[in-house]
Amino acid sequence: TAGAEPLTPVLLDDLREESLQLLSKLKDSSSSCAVDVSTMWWGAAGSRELCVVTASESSVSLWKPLASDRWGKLHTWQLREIPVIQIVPLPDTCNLVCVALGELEIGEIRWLLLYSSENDSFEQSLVKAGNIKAVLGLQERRLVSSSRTGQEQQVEMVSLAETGRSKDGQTLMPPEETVLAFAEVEGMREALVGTTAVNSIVVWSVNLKTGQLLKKMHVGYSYPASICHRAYSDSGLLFVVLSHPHAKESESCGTPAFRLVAFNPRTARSAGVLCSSLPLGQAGRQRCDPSVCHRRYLEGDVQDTSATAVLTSGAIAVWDLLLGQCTALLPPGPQGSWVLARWATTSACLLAGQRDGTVCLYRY
Amino acid sequence: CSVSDLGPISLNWFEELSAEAPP
Repeated sequence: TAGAEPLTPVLLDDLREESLQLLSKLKDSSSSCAVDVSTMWWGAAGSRELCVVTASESSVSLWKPLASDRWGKLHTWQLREIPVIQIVPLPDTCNLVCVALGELEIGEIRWLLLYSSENDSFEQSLVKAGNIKAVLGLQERRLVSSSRTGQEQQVEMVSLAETGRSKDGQTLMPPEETVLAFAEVEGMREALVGTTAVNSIVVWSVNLKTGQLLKKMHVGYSYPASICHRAYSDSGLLFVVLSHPHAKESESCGTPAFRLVAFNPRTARSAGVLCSSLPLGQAGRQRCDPSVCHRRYLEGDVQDTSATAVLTSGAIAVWDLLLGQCTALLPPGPQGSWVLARWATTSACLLAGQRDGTVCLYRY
Repeated sequence: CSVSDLGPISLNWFEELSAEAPP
């Protein structure tokens, strides 16, 4: 491929967990500190490929699969004015990805267009600016965000055209408290949930006519600052996967990282269904060596029924949410701690990032 | 609280809440 830089794959080496198999490794020699990693579909000339997107503070790069588990960098966008904070993937969209830029919090969201049929170019443009607290890319090229100006909160959904430009906008009814995370309700295009700063779950109807706030339900006091990752509706109940970065250790559940909670939207009552706890340190709970003890969950991702997170020990853990068990643990490598853990578009492939910008792809 | 304590369940909760909510 013209312009692509071939990379040598690193094969399975000294992994302690057999359920993760190293497939390949990407290293952007021009980038320093890894900020985020994601996957996206890239299509040209009638074919579609799953590509990797990596972000450093000042650039976003697109990586294309080559033969034999090798990857080549196809394009890099330079974003030098404001630091990149996160990649905002649009789940079922081809050739289009969004990024959030800012200092301590998101100040603007831009779309990056990978290929334009009109002029074969790589473009970028502003979608939204403001004090943005949360953003999520939804199915069908939609983007939802919450932002605050003084006491006023705006929750807005924007539909993007294939060329990236904003097509339609819709304001959703905001709750009183700040929305900190969003999740689509799988299989229900018009349903959206969010978690708020006072630990509530909010349900909206987003049908492009109304942005009604349908229900607000409290998560409970035992697990403060919950973040929603995924939601499913089944048998009249709303099941939400929550992470608990600030949860305390309890006798019944250890230190919870993720919980599956069932809500009855009619009565606003909830019940914990399954709890996935942090793995114990290698020395065990009673005599935990700080260098190997997985004390806290730092950041993570959920796809289907699999969850992954970077822990304070520098390890990456993987859980089966239906079993409520940790099924794989990737210890820090010789090059240092892991800082990023993301699923590709399926939970069969884990993207693990190191601080120096190296991204490892593991089959799970 | 267990799932059996969540009160009466409606399979059409989304449609019902949408109809009841102020526009």
